[in-house]
Amino acid sequence: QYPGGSSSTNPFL
Amino acid sequence: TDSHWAVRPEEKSKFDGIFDSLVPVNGLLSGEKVKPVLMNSKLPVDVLGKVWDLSDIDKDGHLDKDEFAVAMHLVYRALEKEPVPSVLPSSLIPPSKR
Repeated sequence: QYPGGSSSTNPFL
Repeated sequence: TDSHWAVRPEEKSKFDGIFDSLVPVNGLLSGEKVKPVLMNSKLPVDVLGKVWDLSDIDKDGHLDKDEFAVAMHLVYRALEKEPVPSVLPSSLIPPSKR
């Protein structure tokens, strides 16, 4: 999943 | 009103066409596929990051057809020098996700 939180689903970060 | 969506029908059909041209998998486009499309707008990456955060309503790292339309709508508004909102206004939440 995305352990870093929702921001890691953002391809621009 | 509740039924009003800020993405107009003619915009939606244009954005749907772009969405389909990107070959969605199970009705979803990955960030990898959407990123170059948004980058084409020449908007700063931090603005596009905000657009993505607002558009990926379910935070699954993918955009469905309605989320993609929200993203494109926000990009077009930003190109018209309208600031990207910090929170998605209810008028921009797709009717299917309310």
